[in-house]
Amino acid sequence: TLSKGFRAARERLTGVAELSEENIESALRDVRMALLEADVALPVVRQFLQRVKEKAVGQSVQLRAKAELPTGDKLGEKALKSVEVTPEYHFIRICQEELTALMGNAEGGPTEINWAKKGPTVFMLVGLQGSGKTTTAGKLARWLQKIHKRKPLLVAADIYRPAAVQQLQVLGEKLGITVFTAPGKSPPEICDEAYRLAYTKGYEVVILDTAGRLAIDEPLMAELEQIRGRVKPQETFLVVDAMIGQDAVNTAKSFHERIGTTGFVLTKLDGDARGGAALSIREVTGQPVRFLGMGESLEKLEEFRPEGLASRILG
Amino acid sequence: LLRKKQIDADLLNQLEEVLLTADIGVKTASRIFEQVRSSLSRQELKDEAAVWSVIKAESRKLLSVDAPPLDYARQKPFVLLVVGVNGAGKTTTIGKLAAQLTGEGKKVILAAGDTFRAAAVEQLEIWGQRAGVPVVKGKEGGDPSSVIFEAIKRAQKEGLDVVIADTAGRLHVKAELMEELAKVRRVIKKADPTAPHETFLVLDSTNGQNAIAQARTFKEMLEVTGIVLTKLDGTAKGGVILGIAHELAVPVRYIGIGEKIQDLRAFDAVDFVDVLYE
Ligand SMILES: Nc1nc2c(ncn2[C@@H]2O[C@H](COP(=O)(O)OP(=O)(O)OP(=O)(O)O)[C@@H](O)[C@H]2O)c(=O)[nH]1
Ligand SMILES: Nc1nc2c(ncn2[C@@H]2O[C@H](COP(=O)(O)OP(=O)(O)OP(=O)(O)O)[C@@H](O)[C@H]2O)c(=O)[nH]1
Ligand SMILES: [Mg+2]
Ligand SMILES: [Mg+2]
Repeated sequence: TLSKGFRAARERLTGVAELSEENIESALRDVRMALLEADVALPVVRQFLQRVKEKAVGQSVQLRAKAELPTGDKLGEKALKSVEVTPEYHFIRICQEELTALMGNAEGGPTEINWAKKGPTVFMLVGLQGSGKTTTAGKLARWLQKIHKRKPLLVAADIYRPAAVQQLQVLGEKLGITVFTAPGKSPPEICDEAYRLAYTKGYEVVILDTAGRLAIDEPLMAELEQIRGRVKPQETFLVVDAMIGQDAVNTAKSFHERIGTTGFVLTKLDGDARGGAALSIREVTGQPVRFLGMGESLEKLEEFRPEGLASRILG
Repeated sequence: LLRKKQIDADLLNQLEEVLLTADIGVKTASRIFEQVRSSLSRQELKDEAAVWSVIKAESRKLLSVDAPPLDYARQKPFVLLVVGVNGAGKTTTIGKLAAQLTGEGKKVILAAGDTFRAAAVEQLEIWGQRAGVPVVKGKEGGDPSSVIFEAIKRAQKEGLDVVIADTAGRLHVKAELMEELAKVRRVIKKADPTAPHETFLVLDSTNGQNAIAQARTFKEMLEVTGIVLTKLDGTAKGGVILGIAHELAVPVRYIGIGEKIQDLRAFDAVDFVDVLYE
């Protein structure tokens, strides 16, 4: 299903003989509206439209060339068949292709986990306040245990939020997964001690739940750098609320530049937010979506597949 | 040939950049630009300062809702219900508000109406301790309505001034969860037919256009009377509130500007618009 912006673009091009710079321009305006309403960041929208335009104009030139081939031979017959795609369908398909290509990775499937060569694999979860990190930590621990048969250790490294440690303990209890806590210690110390324990006791994956923080909070961003320095996580996931608006670009860029993310998790996708932030974050960090949070309960975590999110953003 | 007067194209591009990246949204931004176009002369439309002055005035106008000032003394006990999607900042806002009202000499009691999420009650209890106010809680996984009912009854019995009811976060698309809130309202009315006296929707200012759907749905189900816009200490501008306040005619009452107990401010449209466009 396409949002009204994309439908408007398609209708605008219906009956058009071929895609040209002029009719593409107004169709692009409709798509622009659709993407902005889906909360894709403005600079990302501009880049995306530029690529779609180049591809659409470029391909229409190719199609025209193919159409002029003699239709006597078999190959020509096939080429002619491919030209029978109408311009408006062609345009929408280019948008979908560009979007899917942007969201996915080269192989098209989910991204492989960067397992540690020896010792436990460390996952660090970071992000803004309330984005779903603690809940995702529980979900991820459960998933790694169930799907990859690795023994997980959850680490309560949020010492600021009232009852944050307790929240993770309740989740751990529900899942039968150990939660490491170290009252009175700083988050870098907690993570360091947890890692050592994991190493000696044979925990195979360690999941660090950190406190929510603003990317502009200098001391807290420095704290993340310290945790990273001590524990060297193999995976650092930015956990992002799917409802996030234009700020996705600033936040993702800052977290990525400061501490180097290896992917992001988009949460609360069981709502009706279009999740355009996924496109923005992908563009600005170069990292892929790794998981999707699809509900409050702990089994509601899915591995990311690009086509699903692309069609959601399109409407 | 009378061609419609336009905002200079380069200036319009710049303006769009500022308004759209502030999450004002395409529809509200167009509305603001239309006001600029119609209220300024051809010459003025090239003058950046003149254009900005109309943008700011129109933005303030969108935020000005004709609503009486908040008066926690108009009923005793005054019952405030706090609702919103997951993670918006409800529990933290309640802690801050409890402290503020206590500081004004009011006797406040909190109702731990989130009986669902892990450690939600414990979180509110810590805020209660910080604000120096009691917290009424039920048994784990129990009915939120009965906890809130109990808190109101206790406030009536002990002559307390304000009851603030926390509720579990919920996405507005979940019909059964929205129905649970409707039930909370009905049960509150059993304790006091005039209550709740205010229902605050807590909105996270980092949200984009989805905040509009949230606000519409919560208002439809629950007669929302006020909005709290949280996390304005971050880089998000919360511009989506312009369209929301205007469309739903609900006033923004407070803004959250941090995670500490004192980080709550009464909403001021002039200050907000200045910061929005700085
Ligand atoms: N519907 C829904 N709710 C979610 C999802 N993920 C998390 N939540 C809820 O969102 C709220 C915030 O989740 P938390 O896990 O506490 O978020 P956090 O990032 O740890 O928050 P801070 O530690 O305060 O920064 C809770 O009510 C969760 O139940 C999801 O995928 N869907
Ligand atoms: N920076 C900042 N953080 C805030 C603000 N208000 C709340 N928070 C943080 O946002 C996170 C979520 O706050 P909560 O009060 O748990 O939100 P909630 O709406 O009760 O969440 P649920 O009950 O899980 O739906 C916490 O980390 C708070 O400290 C604010 O104004 N600024
Ligand atoms: Mg947390
Ligand atoms: Mg809460």
